[in-house]
Amino acid sequence: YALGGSAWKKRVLTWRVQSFPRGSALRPDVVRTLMHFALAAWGAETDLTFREVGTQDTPEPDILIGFSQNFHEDSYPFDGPGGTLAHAFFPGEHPISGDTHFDDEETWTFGVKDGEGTDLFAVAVHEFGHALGLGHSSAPDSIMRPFYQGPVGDPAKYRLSQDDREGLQQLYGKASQTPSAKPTRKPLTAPPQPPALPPDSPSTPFPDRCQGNFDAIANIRGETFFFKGPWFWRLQPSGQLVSPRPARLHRFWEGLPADVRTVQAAYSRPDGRILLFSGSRFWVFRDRLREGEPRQLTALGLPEGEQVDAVFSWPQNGKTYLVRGGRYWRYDEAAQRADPGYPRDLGLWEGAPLAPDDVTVSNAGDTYFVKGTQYWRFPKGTVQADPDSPQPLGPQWLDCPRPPQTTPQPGGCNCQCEINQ
Amino acid sequence: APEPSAHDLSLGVDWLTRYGYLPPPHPGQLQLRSPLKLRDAVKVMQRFAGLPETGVLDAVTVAAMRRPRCSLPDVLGLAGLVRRRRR
Repeated sequence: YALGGSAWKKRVLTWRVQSFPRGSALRPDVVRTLMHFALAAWGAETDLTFREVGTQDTPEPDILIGFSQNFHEDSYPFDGPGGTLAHAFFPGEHPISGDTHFDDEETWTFGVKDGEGTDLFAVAVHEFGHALGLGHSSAPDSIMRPFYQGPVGDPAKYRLSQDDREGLQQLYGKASQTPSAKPTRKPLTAPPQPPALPPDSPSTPFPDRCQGNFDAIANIRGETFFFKGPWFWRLQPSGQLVSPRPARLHRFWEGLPADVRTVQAAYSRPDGRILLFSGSRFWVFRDRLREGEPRQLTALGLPEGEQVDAVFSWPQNGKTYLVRGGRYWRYDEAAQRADPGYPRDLGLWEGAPLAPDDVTVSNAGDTYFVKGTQYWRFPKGTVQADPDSPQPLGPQWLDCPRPPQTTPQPGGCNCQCEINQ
Repeated sequence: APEPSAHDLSLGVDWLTRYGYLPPPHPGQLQLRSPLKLRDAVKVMQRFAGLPETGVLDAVTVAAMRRPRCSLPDVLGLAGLVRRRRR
């Protein structure tokens, strides 16, 4: 553990939630309850007592809790969704000492699986550690690690790690009673019970990534995104999934209209902009959706009403390829116009499947055609698929079990062959 | 591991400074940082992030810098604050 350098001299600390999250599904009474339990987690290990006060009480409480956005009159402006989540001020005599701020632009949640939002209880326990005088710890199981690590379970049963307990007790000593016998909170009114945690199976059904058949796949700033319906998974450059549970499309791609339920193709342009395609329209994102979107595919040289199965930018020539069925068009980003003489036959890409789900280029520069549960790899700079293509997508990319090896059975078969296979 | 790109290096140094792993640049000095200092800073950051302490600003480390986190600096020693660590 690490100490911040100051501690409270008193043992009864007051607190109040000054502002509540505006865009969150969490009701104010749930937020208050979660704060009670987050403080109680620390109070259980020492003789500290936390008392909630009302707005009419003076002086100002020791720990003033608020949800705010961007610049909010301290030295730590928030940065919107992701990035920094919250902060708190170490103990002291200054009015802001002990105050705890949460970024109102996060999707604050409680009781949902990791990946759905940011668990308010887990972050609150961490921040109250600062408000009581602890700095960041690198201990593996410490709540004071600086990076968000996901939900920590039932607030009523939560107990600090040994590292956190020892850090706190260094500042305030051990509790004179056992945690279970000690009253750790004294709310204004009887707080509601913590919301019940959902069962292990999430209430919202989401697709199985191991079944493949993605709508779109794209390499976006080094990470591979797999889109399926209103969901997507992210694969880090290290090859690790950000979460086995997919994230919601519209929570991440802000501004994408709610009626867009699938992304049919996606790619990252050489200038860093990200294009999502659905139907005959496409949207351009950078840090956020560009104004004036969507645009029509005709702007990229496709005929009126045409759609795309796959879009990718080929590093060898910097051109953008737009694939539909067994044909493709080519767009010159530098000249901002479609190349003449297209569409052409996709057969140029020897071994590629017709109507791929999408095509993407890896960080190593190889091109991958993906269809169903398989991928076809085209080594960097070539238009010939690896001889051992196709390969199963899930085990290689998505942490899925390898399909069982099947032994060919003698006798007739009912199979179809495509000219490229 | 390949050398980090100039873009990643710039972002990485900015991030390491913001969270206390590197001292803030002095306005009157050239912003030269020795590779050794940078490697040490990256190693400490990797410890906090739960990554192997290689000292290399590789893709995994840069990706970790993009993870959601608390705004407070991780290393407070530069501010002269008391730090104690369990053995």
